[in-house]
This record gives sequence, C-alpha cells and structure tokens, in this order.
Amino acid sequence: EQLFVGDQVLRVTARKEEQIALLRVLGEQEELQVDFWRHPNSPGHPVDLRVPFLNLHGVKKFLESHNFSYSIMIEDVQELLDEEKESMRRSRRVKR
Amino acid sequence: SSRTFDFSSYHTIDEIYDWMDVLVEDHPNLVSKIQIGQSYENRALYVLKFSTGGWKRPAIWLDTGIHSREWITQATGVWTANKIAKEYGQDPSVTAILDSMDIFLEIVTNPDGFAFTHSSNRLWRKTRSLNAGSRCVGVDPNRNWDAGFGGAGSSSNPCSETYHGPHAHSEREVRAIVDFIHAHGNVKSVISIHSYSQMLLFPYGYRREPTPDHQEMNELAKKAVSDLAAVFGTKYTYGSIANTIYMAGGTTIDWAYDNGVKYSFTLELRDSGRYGFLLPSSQIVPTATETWPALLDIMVHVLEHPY
Repeated sequence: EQLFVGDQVLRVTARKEEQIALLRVLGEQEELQVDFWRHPNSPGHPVDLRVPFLNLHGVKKFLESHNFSYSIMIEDVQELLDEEKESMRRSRRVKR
Repeated sequence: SSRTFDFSSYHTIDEIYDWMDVLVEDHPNLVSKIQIGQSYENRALYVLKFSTGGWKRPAIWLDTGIHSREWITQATGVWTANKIAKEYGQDPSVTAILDSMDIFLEIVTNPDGFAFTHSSNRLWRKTRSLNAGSRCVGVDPNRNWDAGFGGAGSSSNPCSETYHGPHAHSEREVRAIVDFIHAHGNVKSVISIHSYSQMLLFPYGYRREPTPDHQEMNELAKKAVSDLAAVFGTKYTYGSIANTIYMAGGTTIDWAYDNGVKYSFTLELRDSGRYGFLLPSSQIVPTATETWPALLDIMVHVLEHPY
C-alpha cells in the first residue's frame, strides 16, 4: 500500500502565462514526482499539486524563487487518508 | 436494502455492485443491470438501465468515476441512481423523462482503477493496463477517445497522469462505451461526471472554435449552474472545455459530440476548497443533492428538444 505521510497539496496561483509555463516545467521534472490535482491552465486559476514529503523543500524553493504565491491546501495527505479509512470502517461497523 | 444503504459513506466496488442488484430488486419494472464489457483486469463493466419500456428509445448516458480517485463522483452516481428510481412516478420531470426516454448510468466507469484506490493507492487516476516498454501503468481514460486524440493537454509519456494511450479507444473501459453508444444508435445526451473544479463544461476541448450549438449549450449550462447554486450556494463556472479550463484532446464529451450526441456535457463536482479528491464523506449527500437539479435541467432540456 502506498503511503503519503508528510505529502502536502499546495495551491498555487499563477499570475501570468510565463508562470503557467514554469509550472508545466515543474511537472515535467520526473524526479520531483509532482502530482497535479488541478492542472496549470490560465492565469488566475488555482493550481493544486501534491508534492511528496521528500521533495517539498525543493518544490517550495522553486516556487519561491519564481515569486509564486501559494498556500498549503492539505498539510499531510496521509492524515486525511487515515481519517477517510476510519470513517469507512465506522460506517461498515454501524451497518452490521 | 436500498433503504438501509448508507449513501453518506464511501463504498468499495463490491459494495456498489451488490447495491446495484438491490436497486434492481427494489424496482424490477424500472431498473435493470446490463454488462457492457470487461475491464483490463476482467472486472465487469456494469450499467444501470432505467426504462419504462419500448425499443431503443432516445437515451441519456451518464457516467461517473472514469478517473478513479474522484470518489465523490462514484458516490454521487450511487445517490443519483437511487434518486432516479425513487422519483419515477413522484416527480413530474423524472416521470416525463422516463415515460419517453431511457437513462443509462455507469457508476464505476474505471473499475480497475477504483479497486486500486481501495487496495493500494488512494490517489490513482488512470486505468491499470500495462504499457509496452514502460515501467509505468495505466492510461488516462479521459484522453483516450477518438476526438483530437493525442492533442494538446494529453501526454505521450506513459508515466504521466494524462497519458493518452497507444491509440484511441485502446482502453477496454473506453471501447465498451464507444461500442455501446454506437450500437444503441439513439443516445441524445452524454453527461460525464468528474471532480473537483466546480464547472459545467461542453465541447470542444480539443479545439478553441465554438461548436454550432454553442449558444444553446451555454444557455442551458447557465440555467443548470444557477439551479445548482440555489441549493447550497456552490458557485460553478461554465463554458467550453478549451476556453474554461484548457485545451484537452481525446475527451469523452468531444467524442460524443463529434459522433452526433448534441447534448454532451461534463461536470466537475464540488470541493470545499480544502480537500480536493479527499472530500470527506459527510459531503457526499450535499454534493449529490446540489448536482441533481443541474442534471435534471439538462435531462429535461433533452426531452423537450428532440433532434
């Protein structure tokens, strides 16, 4: 089972076309394993990307060095997944 | 039974498939389950058929879960199936639709991916087919259709989440729908449901030019998102895929439109702004509830505008 401990989802706003292009470049860097939840398309639209814990520093550095504004949408993906699993387990128990 | 089923919880594929049988048992004169094919890993591709009789009546196609990690869509599909069955004979719009048309609903459109999200990787999007010469598995089934296949917004890299596949309709899950809609020959509307950008979109995605039906689709979309927003205030945007989000080749609704299905729409269901694909189960019923009037608007429009 793949775990996502410490992975974060970042919400990035690109202000201009050049920044959209930069986000696409970020996505093409396979070693960073960025998973776009909302893809970069046009300026002003939020872009959501899940970043593995090990690559968080590098990705945030990239964003900051190119003056992106971003926020952390999900602090720890695994925590949410655990909650989801627990909720399903609870629901099944109640049913029985 | 369908009365005790927990619509406010996420469910596995087995639970959903079992529940389909219960729905059929509860509404034997309205609902049937048909198998339109098998997935790459040989899971059944089931479609619920809502019909009050007749032979190949004009039909509306709905699908949820083509991107397996978008769990709110399969859950909305389950709720919607139940709603359609419950409202026939009660709600005048649903009754009028089903007295003249059939509705087909595929709830788990990408069963291998969905099963994989439950067993191994909750965030899996694609199918599970092996790609020759690559360590990466799966094809994006919403880039695999024969409409601008391989164009902008899709990738030729099997490791990408938007990998379009080796050729159009290479994925069994896609091919099954293509064959079904072609064989049926009287599908008037295709509504493909995704999450989580809060949008109602229509063709084209693979080209920027408006379709000949752009104005009508735009007006219908405007009404649908307005009625959706009236429920809980959730704001949707609307427009063509290419002009609202991005250019995307090989999508479901572009294929449908290019193959004569005029009323082709895709929905991007809600996010609270905090959870993305991990929308808590407490939001399933609110999401499905607000989506219903939008779906009904489209279905009623299809009924009232035969072509």
